[in-house]
Amino acid sequence: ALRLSDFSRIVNHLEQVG
Amino acid sequence: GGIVEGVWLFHRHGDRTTNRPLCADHMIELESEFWRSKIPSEETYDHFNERFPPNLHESHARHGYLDAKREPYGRLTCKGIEQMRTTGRRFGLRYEQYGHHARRKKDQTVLLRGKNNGRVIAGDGDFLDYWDVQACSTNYLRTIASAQSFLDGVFGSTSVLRPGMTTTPKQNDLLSYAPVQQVPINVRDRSNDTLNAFDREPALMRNLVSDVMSSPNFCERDARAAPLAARLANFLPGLNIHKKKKEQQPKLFGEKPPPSNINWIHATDHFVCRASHGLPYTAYSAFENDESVESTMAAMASPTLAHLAWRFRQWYLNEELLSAVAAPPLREIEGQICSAPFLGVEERRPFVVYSCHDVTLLSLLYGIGADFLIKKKKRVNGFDAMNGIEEEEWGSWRWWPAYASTLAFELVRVDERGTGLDSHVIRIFLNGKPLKVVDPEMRKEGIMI
Repeated sequence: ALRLSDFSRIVNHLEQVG
Repeated sequence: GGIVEGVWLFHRHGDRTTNRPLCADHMIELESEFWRSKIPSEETYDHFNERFPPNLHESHARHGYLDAKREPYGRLTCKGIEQMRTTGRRFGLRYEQYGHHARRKKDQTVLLRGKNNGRVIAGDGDFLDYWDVQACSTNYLRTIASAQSFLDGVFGSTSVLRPGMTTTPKQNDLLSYAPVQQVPINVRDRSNDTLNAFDREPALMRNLVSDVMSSPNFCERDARAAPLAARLANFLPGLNIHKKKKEQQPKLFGEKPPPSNINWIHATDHFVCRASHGLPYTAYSAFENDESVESTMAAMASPTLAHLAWRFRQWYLNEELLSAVAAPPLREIEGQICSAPFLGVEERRPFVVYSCHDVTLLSLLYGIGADFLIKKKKRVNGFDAMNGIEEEEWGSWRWWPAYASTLAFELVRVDERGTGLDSHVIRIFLNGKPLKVVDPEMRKEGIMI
């Protein structure tokens, strides 16, 4: 399972590389 | 363990008819008849629309569904409806049993169960008592009907109207449905739809895809598939882009066409759709009943599917392109997931269904860093080596989401190491199996979260 903060980090990272 | 307090689900549509006829012109009518026999009757749509009415944004009023004019092509089949229903039933059973209501204290349970007098086994109406069911779809008949069939399965309704059946239901059958609570299938404005970047931002996507497809590495490898493309176009005239009138040509990305200049999605469709319905690859072609051509075609199926997967893999390994496709839907659910723990005890929990397409589902998996796509494989198998793709050594690169595939995010409340303090975690399931993800900042090292 992922922590909510890890999930947010994944999405932030994805947005930033765009 | 834990208590599920929210569900966000992306699913691909179910089995569908092929996207367009690829056979010789004089065979088109016969092939159309075959596919027409596989799609559901209007009554089936009427039945679904009563319970799950499509709610299209006003901007779609003028043109309606994007795929409506091409019947019977690109339509959800009766088989697709049953796939979605079966998948939906699995979800219904899981969250009736493991949902947030299942382990509540007695007084809270009564609050949530309301009109059902605390019945233990959840059924049709009960699911909506516990879960705030919301559904979104892209503006295609096949995705809307897929969401409808999925929810029909979730609620476990034993539908009397079967696909393809054209008779009017008896009065008693109608009574068994009334009254029902409707769940609309929302179709958002194209400019605001997170589920399909290619329809939402066509110009941006054209540029991003063009960047990938014009790179030397892409061209070099794609050129190796040119002979396969030429052979496919020989058997399937509809694939032959050069012979079509300009206005009939599929939209290509970029000014310069890629080396293997066919539409690989359409080529793949030919194999997948026909195999799904037991139709020979050579049926309705100039090579009908020619067993040697049938064998040749069969041998081309796997390399065709592999090349399509390889092309999309190149797209999604490009961070900018991946971000444009996968970040909006993931950001949308991230906001909902993070606010869901603050819902009041008496409030229904979110159960959100997104009905979309294979390429979107695939992008989400690359976006979250699904380990089976990202993580380095130890060795190259024989198939890869034989097909000259030994340089591609990361993950199960040929994987493609099958019809009715599901990617589910569960918000789970857990007791923090027996302290009695609650915290929340997210579990991710692909087709019912737990998914591991690679840390986005440690992708090269393949370190997991």
